[in-house]
Amino acid sequence: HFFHSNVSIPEDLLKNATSNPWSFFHQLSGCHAGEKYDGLAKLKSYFQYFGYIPNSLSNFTDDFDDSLESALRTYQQNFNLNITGQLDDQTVNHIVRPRCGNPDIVNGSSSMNSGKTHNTSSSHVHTVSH
Amino acid sequence: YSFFTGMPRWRKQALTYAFLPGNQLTDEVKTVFSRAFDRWSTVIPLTFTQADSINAADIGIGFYSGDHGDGEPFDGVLGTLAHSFSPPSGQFHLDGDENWVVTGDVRTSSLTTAVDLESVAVHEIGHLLGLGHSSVEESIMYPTISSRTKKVELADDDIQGIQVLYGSNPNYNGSSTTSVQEKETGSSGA
Repeated sequence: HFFHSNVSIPEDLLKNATSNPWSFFHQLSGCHAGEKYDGLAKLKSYFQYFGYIPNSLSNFTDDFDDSLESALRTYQQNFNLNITGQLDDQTVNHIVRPRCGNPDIVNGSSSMNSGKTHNTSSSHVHTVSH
Repeated sequence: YSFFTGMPRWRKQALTYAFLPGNQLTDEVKTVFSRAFDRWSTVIPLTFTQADSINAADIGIGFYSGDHGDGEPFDGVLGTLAHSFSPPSGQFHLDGDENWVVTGDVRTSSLTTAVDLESVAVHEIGHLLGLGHSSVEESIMYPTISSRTKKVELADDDIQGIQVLYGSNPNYNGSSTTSVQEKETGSSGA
């Protein structure tokens, strides 16, 4: 479907403009590690598609397990989000954004933030009191 | 910036591109791709010329819906917008179900799912030339782009990355501007 800005958009498209295959993930906002929620398996598939969960893993469950938490941390690092390992609103809002289908991580290797040698994660900042 | 594993790149400077005949694209749509190629050829010594035959061209551009045979099916409106392959594959696939805005100001579109074609084209050409994704949000190679957003200017991060692969265009004066014109941050409502 090709359009010239907003002058030629059919009414029926305007009515059906809310479709997004990932909008379902909004329902998962606030889920916590160690719990089970309907739909988390679908989110794990999303992360596997973009390289955040190894292809060696399959038959995903709806458990908020270590693999999902690890994927979330790496994703948050790559996209400069707060690294919480949780499905907070900021992260979910980012996950549902339209994007390129190419993976961010290939065979565990990435040159995005998570592949850099330095670590900018706020969760890894160490302080010493004096 | 990042590269594909092994840093694959094109070994010739004059590349050709062609469109899938079945898409029957208008000249207006083809011009968008021409403009997107120009943005990269401004900073590197590669040229891009439209060819008639997709079989003979280095880069083949096609719009597809759903499963289109490469194991990476498209998913309808929004979600995955496009994907492309590292050199020297030259395969450039776009989701034919998207609501692509070809001309005009995408930010003013009344359609919340409107996606700016040139913005996605510039990003995917980066992949076709050998760039991977970047964590720099202002860069073209950042993986996400919201609907009703136009981002077509190469950022310093993009230019530095592509010039590692191909060197600089002798006529490039070294200046770049980053322009992100965003109406909304996607259907996320963020």
